[in-house]
Amino acid sequence: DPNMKAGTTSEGVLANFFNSLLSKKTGSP
Amino acid sequence: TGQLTMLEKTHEFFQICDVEDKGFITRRDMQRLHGELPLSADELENVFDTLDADGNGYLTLEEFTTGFSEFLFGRKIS
Repeated sequence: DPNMKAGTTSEGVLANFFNSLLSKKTGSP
Repeated sequence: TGQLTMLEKTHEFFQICDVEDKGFITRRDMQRLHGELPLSADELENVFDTLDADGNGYLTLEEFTTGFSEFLFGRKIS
């Protein structure tokens, strides 16, 4: 299902983005 | 308090993206994060499009907060 895939992709990329920000804040001095 | 913490975090993240403190994030600001965050230019573009709900090319703190809520709670909050 292409729609399903698109939804998952943008949710995944959003999660990835915010996770990266989270680790950037906590990970680097 | 959980909500307050979330708002504080959102604000911090918003400021990471809005380096010039304009009060909004542009596509260019997002591309600037390429190299700082382990995301490709395509992915950052995708993030911007996802968060820019009205598609006007400016990502406001409100849109950013909504996107962050979706990430945290896994669903849209109306």
